[in-house]
Amino acid sequence: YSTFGGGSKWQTNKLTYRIVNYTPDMSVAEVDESIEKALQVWAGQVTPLRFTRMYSGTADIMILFATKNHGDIFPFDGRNGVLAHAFAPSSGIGGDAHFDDDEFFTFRSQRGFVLFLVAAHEFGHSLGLTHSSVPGALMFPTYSFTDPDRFSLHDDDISGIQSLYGAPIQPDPESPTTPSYCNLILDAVTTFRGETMFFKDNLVWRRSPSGSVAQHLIKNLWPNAPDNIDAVYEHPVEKLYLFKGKQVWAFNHNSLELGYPKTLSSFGLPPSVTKVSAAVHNKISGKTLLFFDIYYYSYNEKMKKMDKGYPKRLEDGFRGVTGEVTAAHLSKNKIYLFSGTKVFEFSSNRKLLRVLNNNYFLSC
Amino acid sequence: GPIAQPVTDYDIAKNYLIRFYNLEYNPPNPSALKLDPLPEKLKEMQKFFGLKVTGTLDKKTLDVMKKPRCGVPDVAA
Repeated sequence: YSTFGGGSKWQTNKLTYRIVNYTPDMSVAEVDESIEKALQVWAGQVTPLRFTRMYSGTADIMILFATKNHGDIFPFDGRNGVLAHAFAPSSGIGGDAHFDDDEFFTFRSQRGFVLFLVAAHEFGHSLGLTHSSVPGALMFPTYSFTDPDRFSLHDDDISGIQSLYGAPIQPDPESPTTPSYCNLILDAVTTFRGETMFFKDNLVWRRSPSGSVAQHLIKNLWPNAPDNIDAVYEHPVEKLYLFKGKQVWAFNHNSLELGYPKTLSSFGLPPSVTKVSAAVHNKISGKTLLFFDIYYYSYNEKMKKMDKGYPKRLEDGFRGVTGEVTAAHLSKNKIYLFSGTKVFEFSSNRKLLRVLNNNYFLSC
Repeated sequence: GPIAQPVTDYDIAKNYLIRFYNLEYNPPNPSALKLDPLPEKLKEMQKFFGLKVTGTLDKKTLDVMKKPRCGVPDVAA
């Protein structure tokens, strides 16, 4: 790896970024997600860096799509050749990243340049790295396709960025002790980007597909999220909805969506619903079930409105569940309703299969 | 209208080295005392990319120069 001369680096670990404009090659949500994910490559897991999105004004890292002459002294060259460039940390243009919009950028297809990969490279420059001569390192100068879902940072890149900002700050030893899972009544459960997230008080446990579990403070993953949430679910395009009282928060990765939090009425729920106690989205049906007291609603994500004939009584739709549903989860096409210290497992056609202990997903 | 000159491999190499290896290029002048700086810069680029360091423009070197890449120079500006 190599770094810009003169110790060029940011003097703070809390940086801001702003997406100034968009490429027509991808949807806004895909660009947002690609940029967010590209910044996360250099954050939490490998350094103490944290990125917060701005929607106006001047951010540390200004991100824009442009062609040919675009206001700095490095004009782009049309298709192929140079894909993008970025500037070393400093005030003004420092840290900014520019993408050549004569290129065709994609969300994950090889039929173009994957924006996430190009952006992750450019943000390495924005943070103070220059090019690595290690083939396979993200900071190698030439582009090569990698499946974004299988991307991981090369050791050379990690050594480079940690030479500037150090390793991530270990959770402070005073961080809250882990309560015993055995008799834990969870606040909420959801899938998120391939992992399963279990919420309780101000904590969240992330369980990876391999079964490893890591504990975090909710606010370390979603700085604007409340603690002690009531319910949570993952929307198809990797958006997270958190419910607490009569409010709902929407996160795109760990950035709060513009205009949130909103009230429950934004889901078409009547004023009589004072909180959502559990929520779960079914990607196959496109419906989201929202639980309240002894009732549940069905929300059509595509139509953005409640299905007719709801609310229904819990005992009608999920025979066997008698108490309040505190969390809901969908895994391998089965619905799990957490109620008290039990977990009720239902088949896709709502037949009760098993009653499990609530440490079924999180062993003691 | 003016017919664009065909871009020769030498032009591709020259522009690449100007852009990414700080080549300061003056047209070769037999009477000039200074050597043509291009071969030295070419060696620098070949070394960076793990190519055979010859200072002459071979196909492999040219292929690397044609790959899509980042616009930031490979050597400190």
